[in-house]
Amino acid sequence: GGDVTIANEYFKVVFDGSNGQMKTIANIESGITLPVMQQMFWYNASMGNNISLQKSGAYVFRPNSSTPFHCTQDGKIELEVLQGDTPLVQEVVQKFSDWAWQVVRLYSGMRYIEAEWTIGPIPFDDGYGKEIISRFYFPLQTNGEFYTDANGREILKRKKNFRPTWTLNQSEPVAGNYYPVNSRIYTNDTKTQFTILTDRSQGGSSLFNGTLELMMHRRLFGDDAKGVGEPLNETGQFDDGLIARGKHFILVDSLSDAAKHHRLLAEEIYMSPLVSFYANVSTNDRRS
Amino acid sequence: AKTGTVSSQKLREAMGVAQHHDAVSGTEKQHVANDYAKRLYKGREVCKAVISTAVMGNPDDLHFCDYLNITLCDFTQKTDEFTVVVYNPLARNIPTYVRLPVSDDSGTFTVKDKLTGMYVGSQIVPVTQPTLLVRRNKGNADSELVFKADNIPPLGFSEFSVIKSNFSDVYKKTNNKGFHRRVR
Repeated sequence: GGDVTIANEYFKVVFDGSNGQMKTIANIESGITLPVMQQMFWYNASMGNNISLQKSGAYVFRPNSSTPFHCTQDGKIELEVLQGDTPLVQEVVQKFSDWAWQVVRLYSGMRYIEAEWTIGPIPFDDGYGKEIISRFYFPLQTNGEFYTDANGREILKRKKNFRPTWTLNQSEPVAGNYYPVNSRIYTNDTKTQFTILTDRSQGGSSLFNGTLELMMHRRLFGDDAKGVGEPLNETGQFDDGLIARGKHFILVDSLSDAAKHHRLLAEEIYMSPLVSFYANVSTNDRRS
Repeated sequence: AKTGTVSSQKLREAMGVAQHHDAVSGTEKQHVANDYAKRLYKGREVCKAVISTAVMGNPDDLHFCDYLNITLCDFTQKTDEFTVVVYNPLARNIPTYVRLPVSDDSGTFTVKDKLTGMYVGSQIVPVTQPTLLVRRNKGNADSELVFKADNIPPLGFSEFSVIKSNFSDVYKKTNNKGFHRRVR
């Protein structure tokens, strides 16, 4: 019932004990405390409608409604503190549903919050194609503006329902505002920045002020007719659907510190150390 | 070139094929995706021998665990004394956390930096439920050994010795000065 807190030298994350959701993130160095809520949702993939026969597929993301469904049954998340006040790593397990999980970690001496998501097998017996997202809410006045990297290179400013070189007639309120996220997505107000680094290319957006969302996994039953010729419906080794696992690295920083921190962290993530092993036998010890 | 058959060429070729826009964007058919994965897998396997030759002087001495993300590694589970090699591809010192699948059956683990001889603090973390789900029926590691590999040198590697002991061994080691220091 009580709130759950994990903390290291740099961040403190509080989870609401009543519903299992993330509640606040505090940056201890900069003194920023930001109320943060996170939920996992799924968009119902379009199979075409009266306006357009376009289906959601490998090339085209097109939900049939702007309103996503909760991955949880009742909005509540089961919470388990796996490692509480321990010296090296603190972990909280969040169960959104039988097929949507997250482990939030804080490592001692590391300036980031790690959220390891595990999604799948995405259920399909209701016949709906599902596109699973993680959405963060935080009270920043972001004016519909957010930033994504372009193929891991230049970071570009994105603005909701806007294109810089032509007048946009926005006909797809969700898909028309989704952008590729190859390494990071962030948004800010005049003082604070909320940044998420991804471990793989994903789609992402900020559909409302003070939100960021990333698509983690999809399972579809239609083809978008752009050449693939088959739906995105990997069944995996056990024929019940693929399980995907990845990480989001979350930073809440002052605007002046944000770039320094996310750029250095990105180097460490995208050129991460390689781990290998050898047995301690006598010849190997001599080499050592 | 010196070692003849050990070469990164196979991975270079697989990466070349994977520059096709369908591979980059993931818009290929499923059987083509499977083929890309197979090519990359074969390239990686050969490159492991390249790395092993560079580090150990022998293509087969170094072990790699491809499924550390789902806490699956036969080598770390079944070997009582082994060395972890952590290579840093960046041009600056970095810290990183290493997580190794282990079976926490009445034993304890000591981790030592092989260069300095100093003991390194470590922690045993139980495997999470989502890991058990994603792992399905593979592997039986019930814990992860977590330790911080600090100051990995730029474009170089650090080595950490991991020793699994049963509790009676640990009791004997408490007379060891270094072990005492770590406990404090």
